Amino acid sequence: MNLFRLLGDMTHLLSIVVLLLKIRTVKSCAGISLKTQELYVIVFLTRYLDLFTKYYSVYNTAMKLVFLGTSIGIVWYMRYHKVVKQTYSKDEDTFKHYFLILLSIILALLIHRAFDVIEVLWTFSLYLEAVAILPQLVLLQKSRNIDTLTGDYVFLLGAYRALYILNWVYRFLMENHKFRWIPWISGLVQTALYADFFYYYIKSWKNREKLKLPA
Amino acid sequence: LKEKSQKDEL
Repeated sequence: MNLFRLLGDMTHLLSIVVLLLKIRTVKSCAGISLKTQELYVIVFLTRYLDLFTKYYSVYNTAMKLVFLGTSIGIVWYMRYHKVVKQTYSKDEDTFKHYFLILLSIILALLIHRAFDVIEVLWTFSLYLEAVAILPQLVLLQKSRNIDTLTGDYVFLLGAYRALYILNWVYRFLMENHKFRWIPWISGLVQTALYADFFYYYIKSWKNREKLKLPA
Repeated sequence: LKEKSQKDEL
């Protein structure tokens, strides 16, 4: 495992820690899209089916279980916790996320490396992850007040994917990995979706101003 | 030869 990959995983983990911190200590999920969180549960459930079929390492298995457990936990808090659920920005979380699921299903059925259940579901999870942040980005744009933890959460989530791209470049150049169209293009699309957010996040950080996205 | 897929990633 190279440094970029490790940093990417740690950023991903840290983003979840930041979100859980907001939910468990501030008891709020204001500005967090339940739709994006539900899409992540679907992403992890479909991608990590190989937990039952293939063993890579203790690290790999542990991380998969953490991502599955925390994503389900977050959705549970947002839907059912009696204090947290009242802070959910339901009226602003309006993105039609079913459309993203449908699009990813169609794309995975059309474009995949092999036509078997695990492979198609794995491909589906990559396509869905690429666009899963969209409801969250739309919600942020509608929020007049983006708190620091929410901004940091989205930034860390974007940084994770950017670091994964560096990891792929490293593996390609140093570890003889082949060019893989499906994960690479999905990953590039996913990272590109954050470009606008990164720009405003870094700008607000440099000017020590509160983060605000133009409508 | 070990398979160079990307499924060892998360």
